Amino acid sequence: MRQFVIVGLGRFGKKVAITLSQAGMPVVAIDKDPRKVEAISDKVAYAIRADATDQKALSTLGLTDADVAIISLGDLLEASVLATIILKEFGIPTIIVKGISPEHGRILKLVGATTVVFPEEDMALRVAQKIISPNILEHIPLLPGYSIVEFLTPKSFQGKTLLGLNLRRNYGVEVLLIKRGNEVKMIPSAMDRINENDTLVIMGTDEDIRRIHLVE
Amino acid sequence: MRQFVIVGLGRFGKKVAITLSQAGMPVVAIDKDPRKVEAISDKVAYAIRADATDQKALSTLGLTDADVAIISLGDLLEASVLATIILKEFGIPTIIVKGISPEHGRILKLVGATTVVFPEEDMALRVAQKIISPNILEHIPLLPGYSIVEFLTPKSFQGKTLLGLNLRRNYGVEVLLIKRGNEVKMIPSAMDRINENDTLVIMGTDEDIRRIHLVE
Ligand SMILES: Nc1ncnc2c1ncn2[C@@H]1O[C@H](COP(=O)(O)OP(=O)(O)OP(=O)(O)O)[C@@H](O)[C@H]1O
Ligand SMILES: Nc1ncnc2c1ncn2[C@@H]1O[C@H](COP(=O)(O)OP(=O)(O)OP(=O)(O)O)[C@@H](O)[C@H]1O
Repeated sequence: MRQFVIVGLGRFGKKVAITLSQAGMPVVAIDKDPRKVEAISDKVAYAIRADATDQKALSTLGLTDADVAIISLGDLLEASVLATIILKEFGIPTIIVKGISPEHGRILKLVGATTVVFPEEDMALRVAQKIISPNILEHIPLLPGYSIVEFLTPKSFQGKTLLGLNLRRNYGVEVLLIKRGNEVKMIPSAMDRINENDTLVIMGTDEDIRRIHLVE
Repeated sequence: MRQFVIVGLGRFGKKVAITLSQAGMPVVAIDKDPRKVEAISDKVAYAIRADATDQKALSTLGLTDADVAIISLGDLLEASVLATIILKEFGIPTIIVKGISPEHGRILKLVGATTVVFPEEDMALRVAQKIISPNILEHIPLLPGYSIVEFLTPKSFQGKTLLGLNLRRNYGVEVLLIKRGNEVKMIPSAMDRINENDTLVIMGTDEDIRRIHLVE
């Protein structure tokens, strides 16, 4: 069974530690703030107070067996870089770090971070995209430039059949399914008529999807 | 054209302001820190230095025409609650606020926030889920308990046909498409054989998806 070490118990680190623990994973949770350690101690396998920049202190904790480390030490650039270096030297194969900025992310990758995450920028992008395209409910990128989207039926499509709309010819998209209330109709036929509150799950290039989402 | 006001230019607010502006939207960006205002001033329509808890100061800015307000004022519970109340009184119809905790989120909703977002917890959940199920690449929830997932082909499926695997009978899932390199095969037929590096886009209940993702 894989073992996990979470360094830094801010909102991000704490949520990762608790979610992994709830899934039955063995988690070592580390923070220098005793209140944070105390608050999580009944929710994870091991909650330890330690300074993540103290190589000696960390070396007593048996972290070399960990498979994945997740580091999130707030706005302290130096602390997260140091912690990454230390855990890399312990031989932990996967190190995920919450980054402060793209530049910080580049430094982290140079010193051994496998992945750098940017929760605020990521959510900001999704909020902005939802504002820009409110009728796109979900989005799976399949390939560069090619996606599946779930998309609210525009008024001008309502009551029409898929044959009549000919989305493949007019927009270049394929309709994978129609969602109607609690029903999902997979691979709808040409004679299926689209109702007012249907959502369509379609597949196409990002350009086709952009054109179709502008339809009123 | 819709108008936007962004209050608080931390990493989240700044990214929302810039992304909306890049999409051609008129954005008013507000922060009390003159350096933050200065840094964004060439990227948005209006960058204004103001205290978001100062009702008088905000009332001079013509914000009543805004359609959407996005508030992210850091860990200051009182500041974001006050700013929400003020912008609600200006009649702004949609108010999105970056929350500090679920309790804070409840208060914000009571005083007029339309949506409360939690970027750190959201990303933490996604990082943890990706660790728990590394072969699930993407996930679109369609209905409560029913999703589309993109899923790496397990070794035991490789070389078999869809008919041979009978995923519908054995796991209850439908295969929407097979992705192979840069090719996407929609609605594959029973005789299609699955290759080693294919990914499958399947649809099913969350329970079925959980069972199939555990397959080795
Ligand atoms: N040297 C260190 N060793 C161990 N823990 C540390 C060290 N420096 C900071 N921390 C801890 O890291 C955590 C960082 O959380 P903080 O809320 O400051 O920032 P954050 O990573 O932006 O958090 P969030 O996930 O809430 O956005 C705190 O709990 C703090 O006690
Ligand atoms: N009363 C206020 N009026 C206007 N701006 C404010 C007020 N209080 C705080 N701010 C601004 O809000 C921003 C909050 O960003 P900060 O980085 O502290 O927190 P955050 O919301 O957690 O940010 P991030 O999006 O980076 O996670 C800062 O730029 C700060 O100057």
